[in-house]
Amino acid sequence: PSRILAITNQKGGVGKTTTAINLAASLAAAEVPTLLVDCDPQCNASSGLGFGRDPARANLYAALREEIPARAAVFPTELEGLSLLPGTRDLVGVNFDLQAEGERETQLRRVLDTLRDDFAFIIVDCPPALDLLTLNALVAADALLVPMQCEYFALEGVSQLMETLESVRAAWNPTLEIEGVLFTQYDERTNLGRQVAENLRAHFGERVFKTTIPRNVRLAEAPSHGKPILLYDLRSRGAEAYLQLAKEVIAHEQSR
Amino acid sequence: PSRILAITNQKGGVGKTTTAINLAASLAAAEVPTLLVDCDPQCNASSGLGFGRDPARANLYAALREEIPARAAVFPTELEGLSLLPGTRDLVGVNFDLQAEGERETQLRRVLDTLRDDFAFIIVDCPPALDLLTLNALVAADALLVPMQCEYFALEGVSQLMETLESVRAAWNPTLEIEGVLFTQYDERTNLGRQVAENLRAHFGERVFKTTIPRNVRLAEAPSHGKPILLYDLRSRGAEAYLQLAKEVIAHEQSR
Ligand SMILES: Nc1ncnc2c1ncn2[C@@H]1O[C@H](COP(=O)(O)OP(=O)(O)OP(=O)(O)O)[C@@H](O)[C@H]1O
Ligand SMILES: Nc1ncnc2c1ncn2[C@@H]1O[C@H](COP(=O)(O)OP(=O)(O)OP(=O)(O)O)[C@@H](O)[C@H]1O
Ligand SMILES: [Mg+2]
Ligand SMILES: [Mg+2]
Repeated sequence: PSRILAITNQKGGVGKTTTAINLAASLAAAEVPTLLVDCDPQCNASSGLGFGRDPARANLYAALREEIPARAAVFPTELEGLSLLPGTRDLVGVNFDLQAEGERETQLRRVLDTLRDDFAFIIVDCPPALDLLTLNALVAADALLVPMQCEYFALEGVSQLMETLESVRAAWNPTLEIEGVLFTQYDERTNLGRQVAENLRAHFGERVFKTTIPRNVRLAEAPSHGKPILLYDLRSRGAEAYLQLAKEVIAHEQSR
Repeated sequence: PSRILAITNQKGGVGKTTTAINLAASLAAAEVPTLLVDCDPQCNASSGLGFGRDPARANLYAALREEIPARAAVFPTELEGLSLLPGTRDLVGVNFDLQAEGERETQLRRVLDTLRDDFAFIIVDCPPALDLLTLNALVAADALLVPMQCEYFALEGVSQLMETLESVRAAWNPTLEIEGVLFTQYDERTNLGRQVAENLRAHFGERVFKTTIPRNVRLAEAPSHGKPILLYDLRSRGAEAYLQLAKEVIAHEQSR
């Protein structure tokens, strides 16, 4: 069986996709078989691994619609041990589907349950919204990992995300945990960064990862080459940080 | 009559809210009466001007639902000439409303038409999605202003945004223009920034604003004080850039 992590935060641009790609790649590099699922109609996790737009390719929406078995949409990547279930723009249709209450929210869980035994970790990248796609990811997940920029607007969104977490636990997924809060694009030189980080540590305590991800332009360059950071520039601060994060996630899993 | 600008880009974190607040404030400072409309359930534009969460306050959702006249939800701000129509978390309900086709998309236009004569500019902040809220803003707007980070994932989203623009023109708003593409959080020291900027200029040509917004931590600090940048730190590079942008938008309006 595997551990399913939803990478979620409705605030835009906080590093959800960068974290999903590079945590998944770092787990694979540690010989932990990992699947990355692109649940965002923007498809940034797919293109960031070199899977450009291809309407003919099997994808998550076709699997959710039960047009294909999920396994038919799982692709190997350049990195051994890392597989991808690519997204598509059509995913935006999930938000407008008028299926019966109770079915709408559990489509992704049904799909991922057929894949759980093939991977040790399944990492789901979510869109910047508390919409039906993100809801599906929270219902399917064992835990959520929350990337967080240490800036004012990011603080604002925390309570809304926690309220959503409570209602998902109450209605569909009582064992959903917080895997951790990850400080991303962190610049310890600014007062703003330090103050917001202090505020978040006071609020989340132990659930803040020891690893922080620094702002590092190599992380922003890597997706244009279709590679995770550890294949693009292994010696960069960005690569080191995500390898460190993978170690923390693995240690957390072993101690459970 | 006034010019309505929708600040739109489905890519998250590109500076939509920062641009909406500071362009609106800079226009007001140039003695051009301006209304800022917060059309994002995150309500960052509202809190960035000091209007924290207040379920009892009149807001855009109540106006869209025709529970109150729009004018009852227009509030003066600390800056003379700048008014705010605040958002609310309840806006997320707009995406799930099952009103008749054709009505769902034109709710915001109906509301803003009652306010057009009171302001020279109406600036609408949008959420990071091509959802019904953003669609409402594009139907109501005269033009869209697209903040763009000069990074790889931002490039990916351009074609999707342009396709949405075409379908809005065809179905509801034939005269919708592109006001311009604005480079935000721009760091000319990085190759990535310069290369993507070159790519965007080749694609959009004249429609790229001459003004670019540099990365400037003062812009990220200002909202935690509930102030636009020109009231928080008028001498900062961020304040200068947005005042410059306002001049460009005014000149563009006068030459139309
Ligand atoms: N630590 C970092 N250092 C430098 N750049 C980064 C870092 N993390 C992410 N970026 C860049 O910042 C931008 C936003 O990151 P990303 O797209 O991963 O965020 P997101 O939360 O997935 O956005 P969205 O809300 O649109 O899904 C991207 O251009 C990315 O390359
Ligand atoms: N030029 C800039 N320099 C430094 N920081 C900036 C700049 N522009 C925006 N920011 C900061 O970057 C973050 C993202 O900006 P902002 O929230 O305005 O983007 P957005 O597109 O509105 O995000 P969302 O997609 O969540 O609505 C915020 O914390 C903001 O304070
Ligand atoms: Mg993303
Ligand atoms: Mg915003």
